[in-house]
Amino acid sequence: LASAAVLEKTQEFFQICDSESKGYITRTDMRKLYRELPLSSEELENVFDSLDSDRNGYLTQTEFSSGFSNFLHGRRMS
Amino acid sequence: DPNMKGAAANEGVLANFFNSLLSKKTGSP
Repeated sequence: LASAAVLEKTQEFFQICDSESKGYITRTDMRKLYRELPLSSEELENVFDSLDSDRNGYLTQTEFSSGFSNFLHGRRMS
Repeated sequence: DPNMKGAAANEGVLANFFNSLLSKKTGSP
């Protein structure tokens, strides 16, 4: 994916998680995604913990985007 | 090393998460 497409996807995905458009994602927002994604609330909490690199309980678009980049990078490598 | 195992498990969960989001957007199962 080109970087512009990655940015666009990141924004789309962030908006799916940030259903109230607060500008950040909380653990509760993440847990709610079990209705939309084939993951359990527990798995979604693990996702949140993995992405919340400063452990402040809020996931910003920067943190989210960095996690997504790492994922894409790992996928390219494998 | 338990830390390495934890990191690997989290990577798997993250991969699942982003793959699910990608599937959701592209509409493929």
